[in-house]
Amino acid sequence: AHTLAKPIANEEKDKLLLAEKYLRRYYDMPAGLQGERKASDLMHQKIREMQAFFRLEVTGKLDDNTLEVMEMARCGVPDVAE
Amino acid sequence: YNHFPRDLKWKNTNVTFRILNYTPDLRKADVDKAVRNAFNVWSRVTPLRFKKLYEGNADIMISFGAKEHGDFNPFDGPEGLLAHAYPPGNGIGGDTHFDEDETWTKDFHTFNLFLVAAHEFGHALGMAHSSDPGSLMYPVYSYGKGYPLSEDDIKGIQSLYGENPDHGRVKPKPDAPTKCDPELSFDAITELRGETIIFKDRFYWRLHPQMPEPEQTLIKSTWPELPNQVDAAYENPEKDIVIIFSGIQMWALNGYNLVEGYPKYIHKLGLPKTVRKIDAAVNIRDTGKTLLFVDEEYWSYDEEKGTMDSGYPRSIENDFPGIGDEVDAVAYHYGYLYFYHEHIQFEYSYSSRKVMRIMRANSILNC
Repeated sequence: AHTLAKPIANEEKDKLLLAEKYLRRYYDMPAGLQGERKASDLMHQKIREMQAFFRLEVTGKLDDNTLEVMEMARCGVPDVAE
Repeated sequence: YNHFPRDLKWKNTNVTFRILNYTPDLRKADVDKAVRNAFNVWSRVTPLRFKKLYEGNADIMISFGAKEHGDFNPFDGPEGLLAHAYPPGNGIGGDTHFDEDETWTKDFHTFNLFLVAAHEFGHALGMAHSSDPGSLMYPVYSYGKGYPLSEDDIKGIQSLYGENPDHGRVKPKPDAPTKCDPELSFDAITELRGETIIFKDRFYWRLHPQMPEPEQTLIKSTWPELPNQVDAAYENPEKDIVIIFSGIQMWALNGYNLVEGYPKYIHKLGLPKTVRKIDAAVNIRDTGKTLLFVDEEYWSYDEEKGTMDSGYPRSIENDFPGIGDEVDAVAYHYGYLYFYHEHIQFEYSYSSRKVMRIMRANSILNC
């Protein structure tokens, strides 16, 4: 059970890191510590922004479709005008 | 389309550019050509004119670099982030950087330098990203042939700089089809591992029972080797492959990968050489037969034997009464054939051999 739990945790963590990096670079999500709760709200809000832009279902959750778009090769210019 | 804040743009329509270094992936001449063609995409529809400099400072400085390359905006290695450009302005404004960790090509293999450059120069001229998947300024890379600007892109750049005084109307890339257009018809429809794939123009919709909204994507975003136009498609669930027909060629997909040895000619299935296009195709799981619809007739192909059944072609109108004599697309679900012709969908019972319901084609897209 212990070893089984680890890969799933790692996989989740990798997805979260990918999403954080993506949303910081393209959706102006601030880096750094904002406190647990605020960081999570912010992340959900930025995920919703990204899902709306790509006409995905707006859930605020890191679902497979959202992750699939985040992994696609793309331009490095942010999607939200800075 | 979108612009940058304050509609940043070049005050002078004569813009200079300079290529500071070259990628080893392509011949120097190929890079020069890709860059020049990428600028031409924008000059064709605006008064903008681009002059190449070989020394000193140009408005748009073009370079290839990897990871941290001098602007504190590092690249990320192969795939992912391909390139970036800065909006019009002094200094770094307009400068365009390509990630040298990518492989730059001049064909459909990833990543086509001309297409990425045309997109990035859009930024260097004042265009931000568009959420229209059919526009060049869409953030995600996709390969396509022909003139890359959509109506959306052209409207966006012309609202900054006006039209091209010397050039007639350019034929833009067609926009993405809208799913609830009452006149919507389909090019092809197939199952793919439990999902339904509906092809229309250069796009496809992907329907999944757990996905409330169909997802629209460019065909070439998922399958770069496929043509922009699909005539017919069907899944052979036994072999876990989807066959895609376009003109006299056919491709076999295993999930998202192209099966070795394809494309092949459709005549390999046993169709006469007079057949130049298949309108619709469907595999009847219960019988193992695949029906191929061409104009007013259809053939039956035995998947197990790999041969055409004798006694074909037969008349569509005679064998499937009530659906008319031509078909655009067809699907099979639990004993029913779903025939699509123009904006109509016929639900046809295979066992009782009659039409049970008539609906709009796009009712399948929750419209």
